[in-house]
Amino acid sequence: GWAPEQDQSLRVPAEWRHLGPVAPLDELVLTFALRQQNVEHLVKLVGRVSDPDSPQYGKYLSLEELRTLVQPSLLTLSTVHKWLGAYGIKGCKTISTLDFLECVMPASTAERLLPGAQFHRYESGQRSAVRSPVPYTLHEDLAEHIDFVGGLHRFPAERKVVTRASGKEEATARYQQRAA
Amino acid sequence: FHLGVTPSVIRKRYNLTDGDIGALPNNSQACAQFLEQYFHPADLAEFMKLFASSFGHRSRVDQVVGHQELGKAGLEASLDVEYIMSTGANISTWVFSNAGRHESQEPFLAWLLLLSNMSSVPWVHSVSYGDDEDSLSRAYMERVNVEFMKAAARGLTVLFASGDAGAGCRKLAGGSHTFRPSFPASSPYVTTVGGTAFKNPFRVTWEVTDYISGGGFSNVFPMPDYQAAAVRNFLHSAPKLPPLSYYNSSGRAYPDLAALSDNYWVVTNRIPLPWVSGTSASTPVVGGIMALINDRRLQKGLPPLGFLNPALYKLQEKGPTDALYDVTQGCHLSCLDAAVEGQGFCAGPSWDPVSGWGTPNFPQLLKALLNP
Repeated sequence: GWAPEQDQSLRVPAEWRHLGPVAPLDELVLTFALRQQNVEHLVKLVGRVSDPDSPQYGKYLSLEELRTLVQPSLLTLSTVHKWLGAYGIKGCKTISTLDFLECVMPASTAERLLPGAQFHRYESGQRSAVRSPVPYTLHEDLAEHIDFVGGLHRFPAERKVVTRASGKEEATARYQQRAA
Repeated sequence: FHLGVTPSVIRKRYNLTDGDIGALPNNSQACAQFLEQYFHPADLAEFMKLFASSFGHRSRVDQVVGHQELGKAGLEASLDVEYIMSTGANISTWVFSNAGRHESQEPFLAWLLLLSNMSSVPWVHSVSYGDDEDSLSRAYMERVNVEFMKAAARGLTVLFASGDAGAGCRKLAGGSHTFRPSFPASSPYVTTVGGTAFKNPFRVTWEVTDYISGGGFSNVFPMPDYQAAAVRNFLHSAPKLPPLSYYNSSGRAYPDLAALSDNYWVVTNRIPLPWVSGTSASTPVVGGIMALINDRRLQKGLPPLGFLNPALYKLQEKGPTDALYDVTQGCHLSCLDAAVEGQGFCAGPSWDPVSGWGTPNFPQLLKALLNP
């Protein structure tokens, strides 16, 4: 198999508590990022529409024009749909630019679809998340059609605003540590 | 004299007059939430009643995309909404609330999909979210970067908070340290907002860097052409730099600009709270200002600002300008070790990796961006 995200951290954030594996029939929503076309052209286009010295400055694309530019090739769309169909996964939702697919499937199917993945449930306060603590792979034939699969490793962000009181405590602790 | 940052303090510092409010019904701005946090309309109304009586404003969010629960309000959500609607006053405001509908979804990814699926979205998006670059796969970051290019091609201005850990710090396997850049702040296709504080915390004085202001150099994305000259100038002229082993001097450098990030008042769960800080505060402030500039551009029949960085760096490099207040004092946090002793980069004249180009001087910035 091919591991598109072998460098993704698999660390479970400290605030998330492991509850155990999910049941085989528990439903998951996975997001497939399909390989786009004309990305090099998009880079140049963004440079021109954002550069005040360019005659194309401010001549932005509509969502339809953007779709025409970046939508995945027919080969990519048919290969991915065939692959999902072979596992009985149907009715995936796409977006206007056709470059993402969101599919609902039982955990057992997801584990067969993405060899290596094992889905577990985690909890942080009132929130729960299903993630795989081990990397997933894809069939090598999909390497040129899929950028990554979302919903396996990255936990929801826990970033919070700083209150200056806590910032001061933190700074004091740092300086004490430094002095020591 | 003031007892903390409120909308009137911000408007005074950045020279927004009472007349500097939105006038167009079809202009809009947005902030996005990825934590399971909600704002309360009653908090927003109370905040505006307490702090926004001197200028025209709206007291209600026009559109919530996603799920808004009725539970306890979150500080972060309240902060975003209250301040984007204070600088971008009287501008229609949307809130994207993406805690993830399903427990296997990634909330940030869900927001990106929404953005790429709606034909009509606000022109300006303020986002306070970030992860350590080294915790994310390259495939994921490169693809998300393309999603920001897609937004730029549509004329959207996407602003990200630079983070609250200064240059950050990462211990490598051998025991040595390096700085720790944050993504999406390090994407070359977003505008990244750092943080500052008043020199005198109780007066509307000039600004110095906020020591928590995130900034540095990407280890993933190479330096884009639009900022090469500015960053080179910084690297050549800074009196003191951290050892080269701590950062990738050829990477995308951030932040691009900054705003006050220290000592804000926020109303949450009906209680006015002081001492709220972070680049989560400065980002919606800049977001509102950019939405206001879009308002004036749209009134003149000009297109919206879109991806701001090429115009911003060009404007600053043309020569002396008072469109942004240059922040030249202060350093931010980094690794606590003998080599850098807790200090990352320091601010200096022109662009620097703590405060970018500096903080907005609205009338001059408006003038410059009406005809870049």
